[in-house]
Amino acid sequence: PSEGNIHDEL
Amino acid sequence: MNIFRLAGDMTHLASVLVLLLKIHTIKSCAGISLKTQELYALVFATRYLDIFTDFISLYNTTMKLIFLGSSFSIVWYIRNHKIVSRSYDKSQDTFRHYFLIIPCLLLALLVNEKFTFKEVMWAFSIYLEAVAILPQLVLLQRTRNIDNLTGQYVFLLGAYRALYILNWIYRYFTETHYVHWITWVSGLVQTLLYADFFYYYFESWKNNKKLQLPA
Repeated sequence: PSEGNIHDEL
Repeated sequence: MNIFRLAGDMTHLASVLVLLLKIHTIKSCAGISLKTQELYALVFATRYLDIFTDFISLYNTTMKLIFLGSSFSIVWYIRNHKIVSRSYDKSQDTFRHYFLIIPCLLLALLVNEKFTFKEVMWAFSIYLEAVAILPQLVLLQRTRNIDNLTGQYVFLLGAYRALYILNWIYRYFTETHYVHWITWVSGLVQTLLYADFFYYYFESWKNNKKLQLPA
């Protein structure tokens, strides 16, 4: 799955 | 979420708690660079622009709020608290913010994942975080006696970065399409900045001597 520009790290 | 990422976040949280402990209970910010703290507040303010638009998890949102709240309150304490601000030595903390902010902003305009306001700000925050510790490291070098809490604070910040690198390695091998050059390169630079500090931190720990960085 492409994460796109979701930044899931802090 | 893997163990390295969680350990990294917890170490980051611990570093903030150590600093707040010093400020709240000892009522001192001696040896702490306000410049670095202001840069961190700017880092979180520009990185977490997505806090109300992109929901990732309750954990994620909670941590963002903690880092935003703690970084701004630390700056407030050092600048404005009657007792705490007295222990701040402005003459030693001379690093200029804009030497770091302007190059990071220019780099973010050139190198980003997408040319939108939010993404440029995000890239800026990543670059700025990588170098935000510099005023603190310069201040440490000037401080004759580094107290334990300040030493632990910087050590925990460095450890957090090292754990994030392990997290990226883990994610690279376990997730498909997990490639993030901007965070990787900046994170590596950021961790390398601590190398010198780590060396002297472990030396002082091994020899049971007070931490002191050579001038």
